[in-house]
Parts: sequence; structure tokens; C-alpha cells
Amino acid sequence: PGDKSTHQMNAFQLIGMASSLDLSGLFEE
Amino acid sequence: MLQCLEGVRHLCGVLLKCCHIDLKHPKGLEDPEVLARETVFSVSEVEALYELFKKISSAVIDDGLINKEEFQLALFKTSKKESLFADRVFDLFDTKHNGILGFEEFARALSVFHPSAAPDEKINFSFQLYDLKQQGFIERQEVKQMVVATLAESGMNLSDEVIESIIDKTFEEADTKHDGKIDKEEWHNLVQRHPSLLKNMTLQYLKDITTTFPSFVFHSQVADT
Repeated sequence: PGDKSTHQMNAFQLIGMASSLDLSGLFEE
Repeated sequence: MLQCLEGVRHLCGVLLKCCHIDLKHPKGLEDPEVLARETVFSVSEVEALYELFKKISSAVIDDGLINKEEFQLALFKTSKKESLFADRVFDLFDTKHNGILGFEEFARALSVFHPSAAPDEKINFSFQLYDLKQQGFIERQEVKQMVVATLAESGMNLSDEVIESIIDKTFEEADTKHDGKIDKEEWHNLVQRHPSLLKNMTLQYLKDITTTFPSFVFHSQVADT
């Protein structure tokens, strides 16, 4: 869930939330 | 002497011929049907994707290839932003390891992000993303490096103690073989339990690529089936 606090997340969920790994930028003007 | 001049003329002719062929068939979209067969894209989608590729690859140097600066520019609209993930993704796209992306590398890698791509392909790609040293497993130190880098990039602040405790809990859950690393099988199991770990591995945009880049029809070489 989106409201999960950072302490409840596992490290990879935290990375996913904090990182800018979203390739959709490639398709946007 | 005459033979020598004749040889030079022949050589020049061959060179000019090569240049001419290169101009007629710019490297990139050589055989959309082959790519369509070997990826999840249709021929039309490959051709539409090529329109996107041309746009990105001409942003800094119009050479029909995407360098890291152009990749970052397309992703973030700035080439200044530092991103460990963008670097990793670029390196994984760059299967020829020459620092630039040709169209084939670009299309094959993006195919993994297609909504219709096999989940296993997405799981393997995400595993490689975290396997920074490409050793076939994810080490605790690699996870920490990624957590610290991504938190810094996003301006989030967590104490080292909290980060260590999050990583401890992650390894307690993921490292079921208790050898201090996460192998592909363990990663697969972790992703099954937390499908959200793959959320960035699917790009809905790829489903609508032909409507986003309709101009591909003007350059289409093949009638789609």
C-alpha cells in the first residue's frame, strides 16, 4: 500500500519508492 | 603506375558505395520483422518505437545512437541529474557494452517493460538491476549502496541505524538459505510475496506506442499482419 511507512518497507520497496526509476519519462515530451 | 591509380580509383569507388549504402539504410531499423518476431512488439510497434528512438538519439548528437547523456535527458529532461538507477538501467540496455545504445538494444530491452512481457523476464531484469557487481547474487553491501544512493537522490533522510535495521529485516525475509546473499531463486520468491517490487518494470506507454508515434506509418516498410 502507498501509505506504508518507510520502517515497514523492505529495502527494495524503499529503493523503489525513493528512486527515480520510472522509464515513462522516455515517452513524455 | 597506371595500375596503382586504377587501384586507388577502385578503392574510392568502394568507399563511396559503402557511404551511399549507409545513407540509404541508416543503422537502426534494418529488419523490423526480425525484432517483432524476437520481442513482444508487433512490426508496427517496432516502427513506432523507432520514431521514439530517432527523437531521443538526435537530442545531443544526431548519430542514430543513444548515449548516456541523451538517455538521461529523455528520462529526466535534464542531463545534470545523478541517478544510480538510470546508470544501471542504461548499462543493462547496453548489451554490447560500448557505452551507446543502438536501436536493437533499445527495442529488446524495452520489450521487457511491455505489459505483455513474461513476468519471468521482468523478474530477471530487476534482479540484474540490483546485482550491481553482476556476480549472480545480491549482496547486503549492494543493497545498502542502492538504499543510500536513492535516499540521497530523493532528498529523503533516514539514519544509518534505521537503514541497517531495514536491510536486516529484508535479508531475514529474503535470504532463506542464510548465506548472506539473495540469489535468483530467493529473489523470485521475494517478488512473488511482494509483486509491488516489479511495479516499475511495466510501462503502459508501450501498449499505445503506435498512437503516440503515428508518424511511423509514413516510414513503414512492411505491411503488418
